[in-house]
Amino acid sequence: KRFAVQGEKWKHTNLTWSLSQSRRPSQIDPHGTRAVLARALDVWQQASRLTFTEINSDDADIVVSFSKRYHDDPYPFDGRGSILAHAFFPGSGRGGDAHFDDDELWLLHPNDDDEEGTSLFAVAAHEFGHSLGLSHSSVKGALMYPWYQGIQPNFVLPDDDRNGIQQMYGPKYKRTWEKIPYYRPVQTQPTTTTTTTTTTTTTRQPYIHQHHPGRHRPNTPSRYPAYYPEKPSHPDWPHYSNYPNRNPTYPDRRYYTTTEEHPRRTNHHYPRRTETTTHATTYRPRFPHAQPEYPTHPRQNYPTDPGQDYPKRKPYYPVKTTTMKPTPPPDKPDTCDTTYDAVTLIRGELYIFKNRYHWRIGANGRYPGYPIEITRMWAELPKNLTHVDAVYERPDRKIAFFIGKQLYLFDSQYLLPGYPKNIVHLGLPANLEKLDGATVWGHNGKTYFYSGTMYWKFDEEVGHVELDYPRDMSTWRGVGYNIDSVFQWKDGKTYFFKGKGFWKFDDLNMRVQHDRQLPSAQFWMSC
Amino acid sequence: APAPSRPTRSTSEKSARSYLEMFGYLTKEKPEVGNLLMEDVEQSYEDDFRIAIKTLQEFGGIPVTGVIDHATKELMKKKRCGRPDREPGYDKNNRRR
Repeated sequence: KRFAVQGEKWKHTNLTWSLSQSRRPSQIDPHGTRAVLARALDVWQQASRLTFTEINSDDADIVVSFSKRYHDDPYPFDGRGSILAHAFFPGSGRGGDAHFDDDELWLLHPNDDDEEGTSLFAVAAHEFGHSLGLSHSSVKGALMYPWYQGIQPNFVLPDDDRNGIQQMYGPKYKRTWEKIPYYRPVQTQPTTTTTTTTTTTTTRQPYIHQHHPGRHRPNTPSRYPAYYPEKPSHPDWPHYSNYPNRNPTYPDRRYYTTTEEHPRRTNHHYPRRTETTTHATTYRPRFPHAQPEYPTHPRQNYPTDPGQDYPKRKPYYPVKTTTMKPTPPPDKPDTCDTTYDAVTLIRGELYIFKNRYHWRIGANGRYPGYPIEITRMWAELPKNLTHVDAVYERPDRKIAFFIGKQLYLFDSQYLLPGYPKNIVHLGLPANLEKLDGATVWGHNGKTYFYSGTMYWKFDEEVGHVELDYPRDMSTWRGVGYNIDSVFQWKDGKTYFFKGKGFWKFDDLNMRVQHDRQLPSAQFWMSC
Repeated sequence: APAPSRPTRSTSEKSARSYLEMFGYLTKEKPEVGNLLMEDVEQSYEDDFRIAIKTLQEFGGIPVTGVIDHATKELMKKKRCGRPDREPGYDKNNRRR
């Protein structure tokens, strides 16, 4: 542990940030700057419970500014020298702010041969560590190492920094079953079927109380199976006859019966083999469920003659093993509890896309058997498709899929010749990584593309975005940045999706109808 | 008798000293001359300076020699964050205008 926690930390974890209105970078594109700053904050968001929301105000918790030389704090910059930036620890006023030297040559997309320039992403990720309360670390390679080290394209937060931030703000919320220490689904080897999908069957391990509240000796496995007996499967046999076989050594037996089978077992409740007792002892099991390996009527006695083996009989009851139905592949979304990658109307039916799958909702509600793979409907999409970013039906009824920087244009299910094309052909910037949404706005019939903090108006006739774009998303008041998706419903209204909720947009007042989101699952999936 | 003239420091030592003070390895406080003789003051200056150099070298992951060698000079020229590595109340001025 070489990270250094400075002591001060934010009292809340949903932090806001903004690029200063008055002190913007003079040599690099502000939009690109904000995208890089958002990525740098996401480095910390992915490793902790912190969340960062960009707002358009200098009252944000973390205000980022670009200045030269002396800039209203006691730590002037040194021109294009060795000092690149500094940031203040959490607190009110200037607390949390990050100041960058505007004399430096900042790079938004550094290449390896950029000796002179400095990666804004690398420095911003470091400075935001200070804004969150971390001091410098002497671990070379740590993000909080004081000297500039550049950054790898597929950057992953080093352990030293991760430990530091998680000590202050805790790890990212875990999925439910990860929080229960004693319950863990045992993943057997995924059986790869002929298609590319893999199904994993999880057999449920009976959970053993690690620290049963009533136990006097914690950490000893409970004798009592965790799940409750189902209804008796046979009138004569004890109600636990449908317990799964738990004696892996002798699969046709239920429990360990002698010490050599189960070395740790002391069979003190069985009659000792060495003593020859003249009378048959009544078999009295020590634990109600620890029956002999063969089902027997409770009053039947067992011969205790050491020479005679127990009668070899096949067990009467079918050895039942619990196998759960195979769980769906991990990326198959839960219809009633998921976010959406893209939403659109196609030929009057609603299509909702998530990961590799999509739902189809017609006049009678959700089609049965959905979600299915997107490539089942549009087979000419990439075979290794993981998700789509945006989909919309054009006025000429062609279907446009945006995946990363690629546009796939379909006529029904058939990819048009010459596609996929790079979205640069539409007039979008070359450094745009992806779109968040695309739709035809019911108010004016024009097409709009949305990405991050910006949006563009697209002229379908010309096939190019209009010149005085992009503009800031704040025009669509109440929607915020980095939406998940947007589409025009049959009512001609526009719906913006973010997280598991959505807003209905009021075209006349140019703002969302209700500040509070409505839950998507109930409304669109009829959950 | 005139006090022995304080040995003049080389420029590199001066710039090194300001670097060490800027990043919190040296404090700027002037030692109380008071009851100390000049020699003692000189000695304490040298000790503090050498310790500061060693601390910087250790933090920067370069050989710890206690003197301003080539590796140390290179380290001092490298681009870096403006925050001190030692935090003597760096954030007293948290007031945003």
